[in-house]
Amino acid sequence: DYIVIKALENGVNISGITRGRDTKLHHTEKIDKNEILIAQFTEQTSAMKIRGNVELYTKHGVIKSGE
Amino acid sequence: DYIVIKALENGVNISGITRGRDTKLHHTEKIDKNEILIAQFTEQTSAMKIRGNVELYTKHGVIKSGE
Amino acid sequence: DYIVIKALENGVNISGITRGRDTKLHHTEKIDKNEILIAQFTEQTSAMKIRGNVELYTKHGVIKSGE
Amino acid sequence: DYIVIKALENGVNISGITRGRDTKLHHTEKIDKNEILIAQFTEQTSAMKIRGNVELYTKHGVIKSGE
Amino acid sequence: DYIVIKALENGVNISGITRGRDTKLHHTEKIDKNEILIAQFTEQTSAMKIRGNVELYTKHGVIKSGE
Amino acid sequence: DYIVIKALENGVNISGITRGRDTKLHHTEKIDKNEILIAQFTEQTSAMKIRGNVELYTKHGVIKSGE
Amino acid sequence: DYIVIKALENGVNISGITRGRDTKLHHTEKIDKNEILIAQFTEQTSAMKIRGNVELYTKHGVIKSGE
Amino acid sequence: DYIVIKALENGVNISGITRGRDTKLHHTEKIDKNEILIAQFTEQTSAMKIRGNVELYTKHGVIKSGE
Amino acid sequence: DYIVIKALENGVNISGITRGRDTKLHHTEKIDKNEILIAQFTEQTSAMKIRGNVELYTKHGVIKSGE
Amino acid sequence: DYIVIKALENGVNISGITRGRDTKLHHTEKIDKNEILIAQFTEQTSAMKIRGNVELYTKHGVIKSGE
Amino acid sequence: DYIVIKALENGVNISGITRGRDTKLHHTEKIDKNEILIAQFTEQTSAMKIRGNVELYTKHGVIKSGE
Ligand SMILES: N[C@@H](Cc1c[nH]c2ccccc12)C(=O)O
Ligand SMILES: N[C@@H](Cc1c[nH]c2ccccc12)C(=O)O
Ligand SMILES: N[C@@H](Cc1c[nH]c2ccccc12)C(=O)O
Ligand SMILES: N[C@@H](Cc1c[nH]c2ccccc12)C(=O)O
Ligand SMILES: N[C@@H](Cc1c[nH]c2ccccc12)C(=O)O
Ligand SMILES: N[C@@H](Cc1c[nH]c2ccccc12)C(=O)O
Ligand SMILES: N[C@@H](Cc1c[nH]c2ccccc12)C(=O)O
Ligand SMILES: N[C@@H](Cc1c[nH]c2ccccc12)C(=O)O
Ligand SMILES: N[C@@H](Cc1c[nH]c2ccccc12)C(=O)O
Ligand SMILES: N[C@@H](Cc1c[nH]c2ccccc12)C(=O)O
Ligand SMILES: N[C@@H](Cc1c[nH]c2ccccc12)C(=O)O
Repeated sequence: DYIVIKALENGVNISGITRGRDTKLHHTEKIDKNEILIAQFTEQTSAMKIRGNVELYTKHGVIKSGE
Repeated sequence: DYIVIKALENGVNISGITRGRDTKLHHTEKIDKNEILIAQFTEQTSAMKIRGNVELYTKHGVIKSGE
Repeated sequence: DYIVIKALENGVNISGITRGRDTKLHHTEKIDKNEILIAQFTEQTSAMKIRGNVELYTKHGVIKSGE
Repeated sequence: DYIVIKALENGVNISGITRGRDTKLHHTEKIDKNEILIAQFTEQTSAMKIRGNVELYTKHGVIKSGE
Repeated sequence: DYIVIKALENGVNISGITRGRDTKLHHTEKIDKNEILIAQFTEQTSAMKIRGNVELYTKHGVIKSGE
Repeated sequence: DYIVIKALENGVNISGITRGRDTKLHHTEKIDKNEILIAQFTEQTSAMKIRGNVELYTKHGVIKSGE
Repeated sequence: DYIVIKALENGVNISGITRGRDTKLHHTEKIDKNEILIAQFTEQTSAMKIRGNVELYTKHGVIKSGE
Repeated sequence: DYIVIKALENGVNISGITRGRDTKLHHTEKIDKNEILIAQFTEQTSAMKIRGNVELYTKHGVIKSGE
Repeated sequence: DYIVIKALENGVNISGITRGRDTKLHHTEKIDKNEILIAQFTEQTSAMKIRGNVELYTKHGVIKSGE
Repeated sequence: DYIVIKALENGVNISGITRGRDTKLHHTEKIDKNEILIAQFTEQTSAMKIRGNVELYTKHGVIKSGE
Repeated sequence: DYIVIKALENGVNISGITRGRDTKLHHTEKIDKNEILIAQFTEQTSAMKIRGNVELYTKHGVIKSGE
C-alpha cells in the first residue's frame, strides 16, 4: 500500500507517524510545488500527516487539500 | 487497511482506540483545516473516533461529518 | 474488516459483543451527533450492536437506521 | 464474513447455531425496531436463524423478510 | 462461504449432508414463513438439501423454488 | 466451490464421482421437483453427474438441462 | 477449477488425461443427451478431452462443439 | 490455469513443452474437427504449441488461428 | 502467468531469457504462420524476446507487431 | 508494486528513500525527455521522490507534474 | 508482474537495474523496430530503464514514449 502526494505549493510537509505503543512524528519530508512523493506504510510508519496544499492519490480516491 | 481524514475546520480530533480486552483512547491526533491524516489499523489500534468536521475517505465510500 | 458509524443524533451506543463461547457486551462506545466511530472485528469482538440514529457504512452498503 | 441485520419491528430474534457435530442454538440476541446487529461467523457460530421483520444485508444482496 | 434461505411458506426443511466417505443427513433445521436461515459449509457439512418454497441467495444468484 | 441444482421434475439424480486413481460413483442423491441441492467439491468428490431436468447454477453461469 | 459439460447428443465421451511424466487417458465418462458432467482438475487429471456435441462452460466462456 | 482448444479441422496437434533447463516437446495430443482439449500448465508442461485450425480460449481472450 | 503468441508469418522466433545473474537466450522456439505458442514465465525464463510479425495476447492487452 | 515514470523534460530526478528507522535518499536515478523508468518498492526503498516534469502512472491513476 | 515493450524504432535499450543496496544497470537488452521484449521483475531486477521510442504495456496502462 502506497499513497501519492503532489505538492501544489512550496513547503508541503509529509510526516511519518510511528507504529507501535508510542505515537510521534519520526520524519518529515518536505516537497516543493510540482514535486511528488510516493510513500508506503511500513514497519516504522502506520500513519502520515500532510500539511500544505496537495493532490493526494489513494485507493479511496483523489483528495485535494486547500481551497 | 487505512482511512484518510481531511479536516474541514480547525481542531479536529482523531483518537486511536486500543486493541484487546481493554478499550480506551491511547492517542489523539489533532489536525487543523486542510490538514490530512492517513491512518492504518494496527496492533495497537482496532478502532478510531473522529470529532469535528471532516471528509472521511474509506473503502465503504466518502463520509462527510457536519452539516 | 471495519465498519463506519456516523451518529445522526446524540447518545448513540455502539456495543462490542464478545467472541467465543460466551456472548455478552464487553464495551459500549458512546458518540454524539456528527461524531464518527470506525471499528474493526477483532479477537475480542465478533459482533456489534448499534442503538440510536446512525448512518452505517459497510461492505454490504450504506444502512440508515431511524426514520 | 459478517452480515448486517436492521430490525423493522420490536422483538427481532437472531440466534447463533453451533459449529461442529452438534447443531443447536447457543445464543439469541434480541433487537428492537431501528436497532442494528452486525454479526460474524465464528468458531462457535456456523449458521444463524432470524425471526421477525428485518432488513438483512449480506454479500448476496439485501433481503427483506416480512411482507 | 454461506448461503441465505428465506422461507416463503411454513415448514421449510434445510438439511445438512455429512462431509467425508459417508453421505447422510446429519441435521434438519425447520423454518417457517418469513424466517431466515444463513448457513455455512463446514467441516461437518459439504452439501445441503432444501425442501419447501424458498428464496435462496447464493454467490451464483438468487434462486426461487416453487411455482 | 459449490454448485446449486434445482430439480424441474421428480427423480433427478446427482451422483458424486470419487477423487483419486479410481473413478466411480460413490453416492447418488435424489431430489424431486422444486427441491434444491447445494453441493461442494470435496476430498471425496472431484466430479458430479446430473441426470434429469434441472436448473444448474455455477460460477460459469446458469445451465438448463432438458428441452 | 471445474468445467461444466452438457451433452447435446447421446454418447458424448469425456476423458481424463493423466498428470505427470506420462500422458494417457485414465478414464472416460460417457453421458447422454441432457445429462451434465461437472469435473475438476485434480492430482490425477491435468487435461481432458471431449468427443461429441456438447455445450462446455468454462472460466473462458461457453464453447459449443458441433455444428 | 488452463486453456481450451476446439479443433476446426481434423489433425490438429497440441504439444506440451517441457518445464526446466531443457526445452523439448514431451507429448503431442491429436484432436479432430469438433473435438475439444482442455489442458493445464503443470510441473511437466510450461509451454504449449498448437498446429492446425483452432478456436483457442484463454484468460487473454479467444484466438482463432487459420484464415 | 502465460502469454499467447500467434504467428502472422513464417519464421517467427520466440526466445526465452535466463532468470538470475546471467542474462542470455537459453532457447528459441520457431513458429510458422497460424501456429500458436503459449508460454509461461518459469524458474528458467524471466523474460522473452519476440522477432517477426505476431499477435501477442497478454494481461495488458493484445499487441500486434509489424505494420 | 511498481510505478512508471516518463520524463517530459531533461534532467528528471527519481530518488529512492530508505526503508527502516532512518529516512534518507539512497539513490537518485536521472532520466531525460522520453526516457522511462519503472521502479518497484523494495527492501531498501519504501518511498520515492520525483523532481521535474513527468507523467507518473500508478495504481491510483495517472499524475502529471508540471504545468 | 511483467511489462511488455514494443520497439517503434531500431536500437531501443531496456536496462535492468539491480535489486538491493547497490543500484546499477546489470544488463541492457537491445531490440529493433517491431521486436517485442516481455520482462519480469526478479530477484536481480527491481527497476528498469527504457531509452528509445516504444509502446510500453503495463498494469497501469499503455505508455508511448517519443513524440
Ligand atoms: N502508534 C499508533 C499510530 C496510529 C495508527 N493509527 C492510528 C489512529 C489513531 C491514532 C494513532 C494511530 C499505532 O501504530 O497504532
Ligand atoms: N478493544 C476492542 C476495541 C473494539 C474494536 N471494535 C469494537 C467494537 C465495539 C466496541 C469495541 C471495539 C477490541 O479490540 O475488540
Ligand atoms: N460469542 C459469539 C458471538 C456471535 C457472533 N456471531 C453471532 C451470531 C449470533 C449469535 C451470537 C454470535 C461467537 O463468537 O460466535
Ligand atoms: N453444526 C453444523 C451447523 C450447520 C452449518 N451449516 C449447516 C447446514 C445445514 C444444517 C446444519 C448446518 C455444522 O457446523 O456443520
Ligand atoms: N460425503 C460427500 C457429500 C457430497 C458433497 N458433494 C457431493 C456431490 C454429490 C454427492 C455427494 C456429495 C462428500 O463430502 O464428498
Ligand atoms: N478420479 C478422477 C475423477 C475425475 C475428475 N475430473 C475428471 C475428468 C475426466 C475424467 C475423470 C475425472 C480424479 O480425481 O481425477
Ligand atoms: N502429463 C501431462 C499432461 C498435459 C497437461 N497439459 C498438457 C499440454 C500438452 C500436452 C500434455 C499435457 C502433464 O501433466 O503435464
Ligand atoms: N523449458 C522452458 C520452456 C519455456 C517456458 N517459457 C518459455 C519461453 C521461451 C522459451 C522457452 C520457454 C522453461 O521451463 O522455462
Ligand atoms: N537475468 C535477468 C533477466 C531480466 C529479467 N527482467 C529484466 C529486465 C531488464 C534486463 C534483464 C532482465 C533477471 O532474471 O533479472
Ligand atoms: N524510513 C521510512 C520511510 C518512509 C516510508 N513512508 C513514509 C512516510 C512518511 C515519512 C517517511 C516515510 C520508513 O520506512 O517508514
Ligand atoms: N537497488 C534499489 C533499486 C531501486 C528500486 N526502486 C527504486 C526507486 C528509486 C531508486 C532506486 C530504486 C532497490 O532495490 O531498492
